[in-house]
Amino acid sequence: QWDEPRVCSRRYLKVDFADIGWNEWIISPKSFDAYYCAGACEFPMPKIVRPSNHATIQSIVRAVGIVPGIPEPCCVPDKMNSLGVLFLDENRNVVLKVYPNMSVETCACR
Amino acid sequence: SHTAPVQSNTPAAADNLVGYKDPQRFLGDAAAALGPGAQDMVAVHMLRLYEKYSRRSPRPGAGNTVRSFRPTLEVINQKAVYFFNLTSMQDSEMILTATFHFYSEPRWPQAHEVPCKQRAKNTSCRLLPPGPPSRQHLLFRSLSQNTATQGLLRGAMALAPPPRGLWQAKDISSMVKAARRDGELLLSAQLDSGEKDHGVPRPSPHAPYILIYANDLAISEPNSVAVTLQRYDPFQAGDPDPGTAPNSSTDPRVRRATQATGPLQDNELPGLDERPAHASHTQHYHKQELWPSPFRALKPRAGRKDRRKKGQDLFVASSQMLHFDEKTMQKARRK
Repeated sequence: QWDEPRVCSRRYLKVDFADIGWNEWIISPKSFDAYYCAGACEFPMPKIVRPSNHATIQSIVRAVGIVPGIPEPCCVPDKMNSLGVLFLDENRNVVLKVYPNMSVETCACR
Repeated sequence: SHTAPVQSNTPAAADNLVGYKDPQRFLGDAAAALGPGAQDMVAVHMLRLYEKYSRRSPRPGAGNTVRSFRPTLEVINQKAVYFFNLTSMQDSEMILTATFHFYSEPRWPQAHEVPCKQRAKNTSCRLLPPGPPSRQHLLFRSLSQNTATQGLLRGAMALAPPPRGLWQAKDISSMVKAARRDGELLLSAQLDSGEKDHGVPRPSPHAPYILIYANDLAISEPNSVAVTLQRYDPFQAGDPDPGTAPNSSTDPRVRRATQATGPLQDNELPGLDERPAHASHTQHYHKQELWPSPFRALKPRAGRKDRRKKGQDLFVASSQMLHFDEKTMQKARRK
């Protein structure tokens, strides 16, 4: 993790449903690659962090320092993927649901 | 009555499961995922759908939920009746399609003897060749929870006898939508061939099942995954008893707010003016005894009333003024 880039980017995270105690009723998948976003959104922001216009303005205001206490924009998921989950409901019937926004495709400063 | 055409686009056909006989062969390693009691055709079908949905996310509005329903089998008037409890459907789930899947075998009526006319002695009686296979009917009824009636007839379908044993699928969408609209989420299905069922039918891996393809309008709400999959407090001590209702907290720990026990006006050090609970007689503390070590374990403070009472008669002996060094005292006097 230490040689991760400083700038806002996607980091690897594998989620195992057994770690959060959901494996008793989740049939499949048992784990999935969820990823997460972390890193700096400081001025000047490189294009790769795909800042929104608001984030660009906020980081300039913060860099100029006129208004005290303005934080850096946040490094958050931008594009996300859904995940199909096969699980048992309370009556132990098999259910399939496709949940949106379960894993990170790209990160951005917002 | 309802004669739903067997649509070629029924999901079973689309999932090329039609004609599947032996679920065990199909399950493979997924069997472990399902657990021992669930290796039946409905499990196979759902795993098939899971693989399909995982390969290609469904188009928006094409449905993001598939619920399967296993039946409970009851014998009424010597006929096998399968009951499906559809109450686990969420209100936010809009039904797109509902299909009834069942395994049927050709039912050849038994060749039977015909009492032949006794025209002449010892003429051998002929056996009538078996007639055409008997037609079966599927009868669907719906009833609300805990009503004793047989329920409202929602539909009947004539079934062409299958050339060999195979799984079939029937579209029952309109029946299920009508039953749900009327709040009758208990559905019964009866395969009726007009003959009495020989022997009591037993639950088998060939039990029928219902699939409901729905579009969950709440799935894009924040935290929708927790609504259906978070079933108990993840910080609860120990494993939850599977029987407890989801989200119940049997945690023995009682959360306490940490509030001050009494007004903090006096500058007495807590615990110094109390007697230890076990001391029966009142003894007077001398200064050096009060501070045997720099850190004293604080004792629970008594209530305000007894503190005032105790405070009076102990005031002379052990009231504690804070002592400062000479220099600080001089400064204080100057001020």
